[in-house]
Amino acid sequence: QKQDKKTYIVHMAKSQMPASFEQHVHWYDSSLKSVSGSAQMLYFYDNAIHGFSTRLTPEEAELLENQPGILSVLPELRYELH
Amino acid sequence: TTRSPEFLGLDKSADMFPQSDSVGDVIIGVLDTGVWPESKSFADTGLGPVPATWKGQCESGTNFTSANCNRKLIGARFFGNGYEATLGPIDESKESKSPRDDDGHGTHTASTAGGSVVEGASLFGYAAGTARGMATHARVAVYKVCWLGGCFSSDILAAMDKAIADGVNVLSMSLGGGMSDYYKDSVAIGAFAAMEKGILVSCSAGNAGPTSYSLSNVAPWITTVGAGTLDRDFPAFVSLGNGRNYSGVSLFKGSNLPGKLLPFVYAGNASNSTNGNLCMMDSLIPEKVAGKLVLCDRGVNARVQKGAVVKEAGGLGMVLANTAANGEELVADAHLLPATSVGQKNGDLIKSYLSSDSNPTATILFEGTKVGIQPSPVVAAFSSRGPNSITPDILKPDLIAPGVNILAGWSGSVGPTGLSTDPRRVEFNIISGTSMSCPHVSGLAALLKAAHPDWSPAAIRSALMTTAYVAYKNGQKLKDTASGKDSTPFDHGAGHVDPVSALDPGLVYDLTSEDYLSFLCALNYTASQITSLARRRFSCDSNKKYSLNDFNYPSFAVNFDTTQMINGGSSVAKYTRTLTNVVGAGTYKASISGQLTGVKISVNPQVLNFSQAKEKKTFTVTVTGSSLPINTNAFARLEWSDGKHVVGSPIAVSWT
Repeated sequence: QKQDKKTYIVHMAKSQMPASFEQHVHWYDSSLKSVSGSAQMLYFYDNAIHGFSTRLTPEEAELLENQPGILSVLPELRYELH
Repeated sequence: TTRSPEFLGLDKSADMFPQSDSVGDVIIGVLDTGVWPESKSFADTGLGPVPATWKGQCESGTNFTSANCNRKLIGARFFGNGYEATLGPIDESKESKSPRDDDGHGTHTASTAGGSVVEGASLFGYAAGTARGMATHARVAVYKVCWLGGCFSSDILAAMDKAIADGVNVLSMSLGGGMSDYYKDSVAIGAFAAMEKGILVSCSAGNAGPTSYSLSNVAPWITTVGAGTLDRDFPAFVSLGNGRNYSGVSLFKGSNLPGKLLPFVYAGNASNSTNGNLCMMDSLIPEKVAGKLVLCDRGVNARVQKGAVVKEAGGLGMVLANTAANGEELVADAHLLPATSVGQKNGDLIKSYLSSDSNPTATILFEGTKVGIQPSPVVAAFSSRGPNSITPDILKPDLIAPGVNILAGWSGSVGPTGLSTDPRRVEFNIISGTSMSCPHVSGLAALLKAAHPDWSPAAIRSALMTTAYVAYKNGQKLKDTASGKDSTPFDHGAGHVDPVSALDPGLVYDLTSEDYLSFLCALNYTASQITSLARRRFSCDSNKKYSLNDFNYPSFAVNFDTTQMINGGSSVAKYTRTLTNVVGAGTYKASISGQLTGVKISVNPQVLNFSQAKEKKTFTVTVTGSSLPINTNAFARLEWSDGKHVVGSPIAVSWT
């Protein structure tokens, strides 16, 4: 199962954070944990985007995409030096 | 770099550029392979205290501590979580888990953008001179995002996230990915946020030229930089046994070939493998190449590796011949054995000699460094080309800058070829790519930012673009290495950067964050896609008509749909632009020049009167196209001039 996991960048609608959360990172983590008990955030982003990156199976990524407040779950891309 | 400051006129016009104090307030962030902090290019002699706005850090890790930063290199971070998540833990015996550069690329780009002055720089005596970055007094912050196994978007985005928070003013990114839509491309997404914070993001256009539609980093909030040559060359001639000489280039330094003609063999005839001509690893038969010069064809494996393969097999030297894929483009390399690179035409003639002479012989004559080569600049064949595959209505690249055979700082942990078998260590290396042209523009943008702190990133880019030149001093148009013919705006964008003119552009085409959001509306982006990019709720106004034709870009890309132009009909496209005066009063007149077959271009009004600085004036460009075959292109140029300033914009017209 671990081998099936890929890195995804998750874009969140920051303004839609439920009032029950005090900090966005806790809301992001809660959204992540709702689809995967073991997934960890690789990065928490707040300036370039609102969101985080994590490792998920394709099924978990699809589930996450349907959670409230999720704008998109995009697979990681590889870049190259020019 | 040792030649580009003179080539760009930075030396003769030093008094026109901002004083060191104001440039010292500008911070260039470089996302790349890290930095070799001991490079003399990062000495901080004469620099004042770190700007109070700076919030960054110098992170510790493998062979790197905060003591490696100073008043020049003010920040250094590394981002490898995404890399490690995919490829496993970083092997610290092979690469530094720190900002330290084990590759050389990052040290090269960072020193090109903002390196200090270093006297007596050279690579084995080649390109000797005083090396300096474009903005010698600017501060440099490096963000290591590329590792042995590549550069991952989660790491790149994390670095951009930090760079924005740290307070950089310019972001230099000599990397690229595929051709994703903007809302899927981490570089474009991060660059949008940077732009909103007033940070100019300069990116390399890519090295996938001369193929059309080969550009990367084409988002309109990014400054996309292609590559051109300098007026410098490193000639190394192939002298054949039949008395003929053929020109090539080389950066080889070491024991020269014996002073006599040597047996000469084509690699394809000294190998049992089907691709023996390419000099791949272990492909040459030692008995057939020992003691000889070997001709290898360019392609597939690294150029310098071919030399290593010939050397390993016992060859004494190598001639590296371009094929059709590279044409006449000559890229010099610091080969491990005596070697020279020749263009396709010369390569074919040499191969003809090899196949026709029963006892072919040759030698290589190294001539060192020559400057004053004309014509220059010439668009590099490798430089990626338009049209823009994501948004054909935005002309890209934006401009070109020096990117061929550029000398700049290098890592102390790798040789100039980058090969693990290369034991040599150098302070400076000479390499080519749009990776090298991008930091030239980043550094020049830093100079403009220092001179005009209130200018937006779009205004700085506009100044760089509208003052770029498209003709040599003799009046002839810029050339393209790939074709040998005149280059077009799809190759050079607005032209070659001219920083002295860019300091005083007269007028600029400015853009705000709201303009870019309207651009996304014109692309029919969904609310969710726009929110991803803008990081806030934004809805396009359903009552408002958004048009790409009104997007205030400093260039024009006109696309006529041939299916709408049947039976000889014509089509009309209208474009609205707004110019902002950045100097005093002036009267500007419009003129159109270029290839106007099949197209009529008019400007209304033809005269713009500005009475004071910051005043804005709007005009309309109407382009009428006749019915022409699909894939036809025509190119023109709009210029506004008050007699002192020339504000130029390329116009590319395509029938699609």
